[in-house]
Amino acid sequence: TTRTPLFLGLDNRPDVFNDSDAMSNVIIGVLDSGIWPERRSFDDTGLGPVPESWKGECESGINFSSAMCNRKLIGARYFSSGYEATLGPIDESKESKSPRDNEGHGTHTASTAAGSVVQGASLLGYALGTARGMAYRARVAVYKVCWLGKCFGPDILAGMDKAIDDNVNVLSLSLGGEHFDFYSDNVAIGAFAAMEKGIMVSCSAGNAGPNQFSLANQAPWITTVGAGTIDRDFPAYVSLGNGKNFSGVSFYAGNPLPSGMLPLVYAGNASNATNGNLCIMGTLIPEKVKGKIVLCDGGVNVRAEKGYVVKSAGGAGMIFANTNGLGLVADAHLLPAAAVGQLDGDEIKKYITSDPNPTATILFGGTMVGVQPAPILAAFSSRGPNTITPEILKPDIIAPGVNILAGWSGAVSPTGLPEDDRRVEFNIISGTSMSCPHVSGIAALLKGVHPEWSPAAIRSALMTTAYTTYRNGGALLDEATGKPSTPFGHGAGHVDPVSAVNPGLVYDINADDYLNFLCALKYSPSQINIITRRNFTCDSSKIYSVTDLNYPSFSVAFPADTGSNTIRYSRTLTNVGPSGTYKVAVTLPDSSVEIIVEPETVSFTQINEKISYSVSFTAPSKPPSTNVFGKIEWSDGTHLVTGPVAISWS
Amino acid sequence: AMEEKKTYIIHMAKSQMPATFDDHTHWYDASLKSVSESAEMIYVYNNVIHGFAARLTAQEAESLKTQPGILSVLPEVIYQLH
Repeated sequence: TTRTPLFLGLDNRPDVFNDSDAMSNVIIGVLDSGIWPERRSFDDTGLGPVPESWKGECESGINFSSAMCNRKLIGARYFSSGYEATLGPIDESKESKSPRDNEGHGTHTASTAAGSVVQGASLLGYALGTARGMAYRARVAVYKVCWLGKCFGPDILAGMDKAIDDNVNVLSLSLGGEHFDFYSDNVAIGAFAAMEKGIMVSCSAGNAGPNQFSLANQAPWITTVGAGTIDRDFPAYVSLGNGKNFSGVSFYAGNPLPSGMLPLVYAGNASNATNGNLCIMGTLIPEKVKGKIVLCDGGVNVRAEKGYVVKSAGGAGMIFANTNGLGLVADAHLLPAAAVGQLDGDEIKKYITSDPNPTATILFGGTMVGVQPAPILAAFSSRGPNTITPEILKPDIIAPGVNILAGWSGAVSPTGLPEDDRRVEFNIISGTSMSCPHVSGIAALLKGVHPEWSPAAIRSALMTTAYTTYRNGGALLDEATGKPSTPFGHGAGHVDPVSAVNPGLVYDINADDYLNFLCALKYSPSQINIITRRNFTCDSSKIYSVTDLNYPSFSVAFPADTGSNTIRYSRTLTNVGPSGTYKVAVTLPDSSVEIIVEPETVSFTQINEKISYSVSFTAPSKPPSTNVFGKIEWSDGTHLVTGPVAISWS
Repeated sequence: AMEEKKTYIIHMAKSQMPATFDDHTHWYDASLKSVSESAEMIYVYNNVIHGFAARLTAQEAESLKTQPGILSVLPEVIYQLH
């Protein structure tokens, strides 16, 4: 990707993440829609032999030969039996029955995690720069488990099964489903087995924000990644005949609109269809839109298709009005077009209604960098609380996921529309799918520096060093509200890879700890066996508590309107830095909640030394849906080990 | 509708594998064949679960649940890219 390595502090830091063999021995497995291996992002120049630990293969298939793998793309497999069993044979006129990516998504995520350095990367001139994956010297193995956008559970499990056999170090899954219990969630089950083998599993949190309780991939042995913006924008300016101007976004790269103002029409007024405002194919009346700029509402069909519908009907340009909060996502439209936020869209509609001859024009601002504030939590990023275990805060962390440039398939246009015959080496898209491989790549970097760290230790380092404020001290904002985001949206905060290398202390978790966690959930022996593949009977004489899982964050769920309650958490810190004495500091804006940490000071004299502490949260009754947020920080004066606190009443 | 086949993921309790089997895949196959001669196995998993994926009718799935060593017979789930 361009810009995000700089935004994350990864550029020009060979002192932290050097180009050593250790870094190039890390293998990232990407379960997705496959790979377009010819992209320069998968050039293997300068890479040494494939790591000896690697046991995978490069499978041949339609339009894909085993010779397409190299020292960067070291493995490629595909899993279609589940898809074909349900939907019939793969339609080979539409996609290749092989690891080849006919969708674009898999090439994008794989290159984001570990793509090689490519100079002069851009989408039609937008986001121009040097593109690279986060772990640009790590190796990539792709497991194609998604076909025409659908990913069948049996294929996902088969892909994870093979990835474990193949000896990947990190697994990246930018996909998800409904809110399953862990014993019926293929991703959670596969991730448990991977975790046991020391494989860090990073998954996307989902794009169902800003709704609460909208998270996917909530198992505590998964690192769940939400999405934020970076300091880059692609402005497009909508000017109205009444003199008002609005800022939107666009990747339009064709001829500009004619100079001067053009007639402006609301799609709903240029259609006989009840849903004419959505610019669905065949719903616009050409005589009413010809030569005009058409305002289309969001919903039902994809944004780029709305532009194509306007263009097909003879429209000159399109304004896309988001109907889902303030979030703005740009597209490489086929006609001059810009996306504006919901409030701005409403203003433009008011103008159209009030003026007998409304007019407008759109100007395109190219690529703007250094945009502040950044990051901002993306409106679409899924939010907690955790629907399965409210005591585990999810998502864990956020990373860049808005307008991310990365490699793209040669089989599909940048808009994904079949009518769009353009082909691009790089595309810019948004989603938690894009933030997940950023974290996967960063996890690979940490694995290279600290090969002995467990998946939980890597996640802990990422979480406890994440940031939640801007340099000026202001709290990270939420695109959906324009107000400060909360841990239910950003988890521990925005990832800071350089700080994560040296966290001082980590909250480590092993497989046995997760068994105790499953006992705390009162899972039956069969349910535990499904997840863990072992006979394990919870000790009936033992008191298990979800709050004892050694998680870096604290999600405290109080019952509402039941009087004062106390909930106790226990945690264990492991020293991964120099000897030192750490003191705790608790920050909580609500003084009615009492937080007691015992002990308040811990001293470490050896590496890997473990010291436990407890936290008691005592709170009065509050109305349902009340939330209070804070943090618990341990510091030795050098390191800051921060755990977010989210207290809710329900 | 009872004859329509769907994909299921079958989780097995490997500790309950009879000693007469020296390979878990044979045990999986025998368990499947005990409820249907025509049932098709799609995948056998080695790391992520003890079990396999197969095409079964609803009746066969119900019958399989009652066989020894079966932990669960779960219908497939479809996931989506984010």
